[in-house]
Amino acid sequence: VIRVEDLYKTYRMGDIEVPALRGINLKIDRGEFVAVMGSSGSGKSTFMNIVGCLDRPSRGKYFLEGEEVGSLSRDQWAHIRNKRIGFVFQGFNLLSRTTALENVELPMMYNGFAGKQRHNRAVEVLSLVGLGERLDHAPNQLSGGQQQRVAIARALVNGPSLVLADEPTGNLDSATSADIMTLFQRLNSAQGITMVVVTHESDIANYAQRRVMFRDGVIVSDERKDAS
Amino acid sequence: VIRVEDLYKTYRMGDIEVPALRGINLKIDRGEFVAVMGSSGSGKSTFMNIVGCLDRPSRGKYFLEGEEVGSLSRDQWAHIRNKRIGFVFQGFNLLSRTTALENVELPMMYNGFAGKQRHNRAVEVLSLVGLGERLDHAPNQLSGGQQQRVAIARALVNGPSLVLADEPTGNLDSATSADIMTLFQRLNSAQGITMVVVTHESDIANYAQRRVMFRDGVIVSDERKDAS
Ligand SMILES: Nc1ncnc2c1ncn2[C@@H]1O[C@H](COP(=O)(O)OP(=O)(O)OP(=O)(O)O)[C@@H](O)[C@H]1O
Ligand SMILES: Nc1ncnc2c1ncn2[C@@H]1O[C@H](COP(=O)(O)OP(=O)(O)OP(=O)(O)O)[C@@H](O)[C@H]1O
Ligand SMILES: [Mg+2]
Ligand SMILES: [Mg+2]
Repeated sequence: VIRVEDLYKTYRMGDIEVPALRGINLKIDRGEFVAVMGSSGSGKSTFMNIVGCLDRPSRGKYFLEGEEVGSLSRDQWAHIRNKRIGFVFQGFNLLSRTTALENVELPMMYNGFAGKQRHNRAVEVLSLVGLGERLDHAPNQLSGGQQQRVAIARALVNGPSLVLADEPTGNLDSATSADIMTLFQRLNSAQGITMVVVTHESDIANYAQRRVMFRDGVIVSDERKDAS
Repeated sequence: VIRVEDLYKTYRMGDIEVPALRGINLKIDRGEFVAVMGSSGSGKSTFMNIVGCLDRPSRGKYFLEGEEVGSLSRDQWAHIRNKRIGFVFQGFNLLSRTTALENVELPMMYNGFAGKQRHNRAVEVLSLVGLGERLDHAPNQLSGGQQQRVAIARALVNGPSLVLADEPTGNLDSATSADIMTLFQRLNSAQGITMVVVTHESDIANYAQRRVMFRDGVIVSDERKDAS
């Protein structure tokens, strides 16, 4: 479902160049559960932004479900992002002037859902991540881990076929992290949703069947768990 | 150096009340290294905000170095925060339109340091956290873990006697986390700086000599490591 070929991303700041990705080759099949790891600054979020149709590569190709995506228009990207991809941002990126409930309803506004349907679906997903009692709080009235869970709920609400989660448990205690990763595992095994999770923690990576390691903009290892 | 007595914090939202802290009693001596743990939403950041003179308790007293702080003016708080406390925010709170270097220089502007002194000190602290090569990047040109390290550098730059770090390694890989915690340990043992670190990870808590557990706004355990 995801295929990147010789992907490069170089940021330019004046006459300084930062080579964030230096030739990434990767193939992820439908229904896989992949953990992406690597040291701070190794290119993981840059990679996720390209896969999530939020940024263009400097060189190389990205095929999403067989279609070359790097050359589509921004409108076409927005459409793909809304319908097919759920993105949990490393920095959450919630709207600060709206409640948790409204933040989660927002992606459904573009899908023609009626108001009551959006409300019920948002309540359902927020309860799944343990926030049923915080629906009317704005982000600055939520703890760090609660904001992270609103971001997770928002990514899941449109029932995407691909979920890209950039460090979804960084602000969560171990019990809540286990709840979230078990939820991801269930969505993956029961509904075949493809999951790509960036994490720094081995315990979290263990929920995946495959571990891809980034270092300095390249992939240095790519290992599958033994089928047990 | 920190003493809180029967501390309460209740947030009010219209006619809803959220009792975030429900009677906290805690004493931390100068030079201690304390880890604060507990599940998402248990009151850790709320506690840190009061100890860091960023928020007032609803009830109870807070003594910083023997002086009752809860009743001081906002100007007096700002002075204490700038001179004596280094705060690493869970959400980083960097200024988005200025570079990493400028973000770290900022706390020194209120201390009468000359421009060159500020520059050199900021460069020194940014190198300590491994960001010597990213001085001119703005926050949105930095990875999540790099932003977190700018926030850490900024908290250390004025040489505070108390460092409050709210999940300082949440976005860092294990090697970089170990570097940061070793730095904290060194500041604590060599310079006697009191460290209070909120963390969700046991590996990180192990750098401290004492572990305080929050649950639902109260402290449920407070354990010291055996002196070894
Ligand atoms: N401004 C606010 N208004 C209303 N409720 C709030 C506000 N800030 C925090 N809360 C609530 O207070 C409780 C404690 O929040 P706090 O941020 O202290 O938790 P925490 O222990 O730091 O959690 P985390 O580990 O997720 O960061 C949470 O249930 C949160 O929803
Ligand atoms: N907009 C930008 N302009 C310039 N450099 C950038 C920009 N965004 C990221 N970088 C640089 O590109 C490199 C890779 O960043 P990226 O965010 O992909 O890292 P990461 O692996 O996600 O790190 P972390 O684990 O800390 O989140 C970093 O060294 C960063 O400084
Ligand atoms: Mg990142
Ligand atoms: Mg918190």
